[in-house]
Amino acid sequence: GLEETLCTMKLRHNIGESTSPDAYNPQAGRFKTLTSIDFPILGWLGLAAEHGSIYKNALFVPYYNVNANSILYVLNGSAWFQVVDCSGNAVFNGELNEGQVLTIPQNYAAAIKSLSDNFRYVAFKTNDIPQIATLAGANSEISALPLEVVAHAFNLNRDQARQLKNNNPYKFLVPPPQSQLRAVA
Amino acid sequence: PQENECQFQRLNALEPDNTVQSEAGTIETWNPKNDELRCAGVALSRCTIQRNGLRRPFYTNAPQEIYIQQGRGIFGMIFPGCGETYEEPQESEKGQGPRPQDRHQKVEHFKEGDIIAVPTGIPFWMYNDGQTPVVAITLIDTTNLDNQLDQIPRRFYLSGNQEQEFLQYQEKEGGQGQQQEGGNVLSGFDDEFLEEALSVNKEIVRNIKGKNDDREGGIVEVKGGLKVIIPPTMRPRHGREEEEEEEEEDERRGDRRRRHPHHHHHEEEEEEEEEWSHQVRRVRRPHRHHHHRKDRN
Repeated sequence: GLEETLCTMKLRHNIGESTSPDAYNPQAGRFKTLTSIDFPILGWLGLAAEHGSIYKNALFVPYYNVNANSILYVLNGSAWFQVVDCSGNAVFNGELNEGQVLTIPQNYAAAIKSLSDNFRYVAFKTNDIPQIATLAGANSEISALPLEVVAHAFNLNRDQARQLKNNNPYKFLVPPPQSQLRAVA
Repeated sequence: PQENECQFQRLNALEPDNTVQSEAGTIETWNPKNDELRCAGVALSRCTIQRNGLRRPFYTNAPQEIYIQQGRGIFGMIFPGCGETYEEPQESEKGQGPRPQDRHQKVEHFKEGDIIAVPTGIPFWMYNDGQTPVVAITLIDTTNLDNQLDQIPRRFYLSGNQEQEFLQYQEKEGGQGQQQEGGNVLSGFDDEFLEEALSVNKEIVRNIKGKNDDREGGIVEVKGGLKVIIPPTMRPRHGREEEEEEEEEDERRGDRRRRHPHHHHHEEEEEEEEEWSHQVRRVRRPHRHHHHRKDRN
């Protein structure tokens, strides 16, 4: 049975400017993640990959990799990155340009703001079914907490806690504020 | 483990050797560099939460197993992408539209003797709603494959500005000595980033970063008690005697089934119906003959 399985295993899968991204916002950008679920040989390697593009002044909300380290390589353009450790120290806070590599360790929080019209990157993940968790936006870790837990943990009143939970309607990619909205090409 | 790390001449009984005080409790840790713990590839901590104490939400870079040695309360975990399935009915205030009530992911009760399993990177919080302090022993499996950092456990707090319970061992070892200023995973971002990402004002951002929070540590006091959406705890259904009673009942039922096979079909059906409609109580009614055949669904 080797011929039907290992010897003929699919070894190539395109994730470049994919026509069917996993997340897409016409004013903010898109990204697609390739895991062992849609590319089985990655299960053998224990790796995954993600290709993303973020438009000018759009934001990738603060997030963290739940179960993987992420090695991010810039394909095009530049963006402002911040990476924070468990003690709240910004271990990276700067611009990343084309051809540069940034390693985002597991569980470290990261956020990205694009400085180019089409900031593109590929991120290699050291787990074949990588998970990310967002710390802001719809369905984020904070919006899924009880209101009173948010209020007491963050030292906020109920109304402020409700704002923190519900104000940002976007899940991953936040379009630039109205003032900076890029002219739609 | 590294070469002959488990080559013991003798084993030692270990006590916690570091305590981090909080506003409403303490967190004690054993040094993960101890040979016994390093060989086992684990780290250990003991958390004591006073009445009305809330352990702030945090996640860790390795799986955790928590044993509740004493006390009771509620806890929650946040699984990325899962829905907020606990929601309050919408209340419409006089003359206004429905006020947005709260909704959140599942919240559960815990009590003495429970084991709580927390996967890697999953935020977890707990609250003591009982009368006695909660004492929870946590084992962190630092050599688990899910952990892709080193063997020092890191607690990534979502809020507050508490110090790291385990990083002291690394600092002492490395001789860096300097006390890391406590913080949380959001306090390292620029204010502008957070204002834009969370769509909130500067004042809320300052609170998120723990700037206006002088409450000490990872366990804070909730004055007046914590109100969350959670079903009331069921009274304990099974005392030992009730269990024995049920076993006798099951035996009796088994005998009856043998003596009058055709009856039990209904009876069984009736009992099933009873059990279904009286979820907790087991109600037995004397068997009545049905004149029409009941359709089974």
